[in-house]
Amino acid sequence: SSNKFNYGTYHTLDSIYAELDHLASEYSNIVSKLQIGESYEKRPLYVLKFSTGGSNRPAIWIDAGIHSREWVTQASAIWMAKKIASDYGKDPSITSLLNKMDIFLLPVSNPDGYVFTHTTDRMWRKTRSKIQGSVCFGVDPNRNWDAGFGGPGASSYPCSESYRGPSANSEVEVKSVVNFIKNHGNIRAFLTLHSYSQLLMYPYGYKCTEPADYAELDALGRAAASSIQSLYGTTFTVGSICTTIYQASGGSIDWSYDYGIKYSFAFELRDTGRYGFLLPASQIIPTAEETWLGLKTIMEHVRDNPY
Amino acid sequence: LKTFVGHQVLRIKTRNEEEVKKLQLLESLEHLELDFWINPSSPALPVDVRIPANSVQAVKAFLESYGIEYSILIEDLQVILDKEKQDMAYSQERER
Repeated sequence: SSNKFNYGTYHTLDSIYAELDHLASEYSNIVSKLQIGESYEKRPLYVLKFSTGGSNRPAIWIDAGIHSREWVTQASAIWMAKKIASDYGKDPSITSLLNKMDIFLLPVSNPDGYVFTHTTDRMWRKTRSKIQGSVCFGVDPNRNWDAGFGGPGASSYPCSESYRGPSANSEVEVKSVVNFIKNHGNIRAFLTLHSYSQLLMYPYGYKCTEPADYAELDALGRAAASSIQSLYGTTFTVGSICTTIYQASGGSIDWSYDYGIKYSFAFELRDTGRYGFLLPASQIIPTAEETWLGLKTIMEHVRDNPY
Repeated sequence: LKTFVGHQVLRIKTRNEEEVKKLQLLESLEHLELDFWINPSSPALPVDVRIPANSVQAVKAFLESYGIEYSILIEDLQVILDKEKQDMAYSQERER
């Protein structure tokens, strides 16, 4: 294509948003760009919709970059957007998936934080909302969902990296996704990309009891982890948030699962044991490729097991 | 743009719950301005923490006093960030 977007490097927000437009125009038969809201600093929240027609088909939600500094997640999401669009009609699995379901992909869940990591503080992970009565800014957007909100595993201290926020859904970036999913009404899977430490997790985080669909989610998570491992040998640990890491309240996949979206998973992408979330750009494509195999395994299961 | 010269990222391997609790104590000391990239949770997972330059010695002394094993994941964070910036500038050049 005429486009020279380099998927193997990190990009500014403007460059990512321009690529969304390019993908929507180059693959206009299946890709369209929606705006589901605005961030605190009034930046658009853009979602790519992959659809081959029909109305309100069952759909899969994928988001990346809720913790803004984890650049490899936004970069992987853009690579995946290109992969989905270019594989339709070629890859039988993606073709059959898109003939039955839609995919919604939010590559930059936290644009204010993302711009802030480029312009001011590379270590920034939260939103950029002003906290009433505090000198500190920002809420950890993955502690702000209405799922065990206010429970253990989130801080009430506004300057903390895991500050939960003044109330559930206080962050417009979270509220916009919640509203979109509620208005759509037919989302069957909620998949979110984080980085790092090679974990593939399912609910719950706000409590340490097993989800009702524990057996199916655990088996599907393990199948996805072995798909990931098949490419470059990257091993993921599979389990619930609480048993795998710690109790963390207000997380997105707990909300989506409690809202009835059975297939809710959080990915913590590869850890090379050297850079943490600061993966060099040379790691973007291999990370995206292996993660994609895991996502595909889950999406194929969702496609074949309507509920 | 905020700089991180001399900030180090340590990878800490805890052997038991006792050591995890020690790290959770460290996590609560706000004045050290520690940035846990992987929070203390269970002995099965490493703990990665970014330490501002002026706290590095104090944190290492704390770990060593309890015999808690650590390695240096990133010696000087600013070096990594400078390289990241160069890579981006270079590839933008090439794209143009």
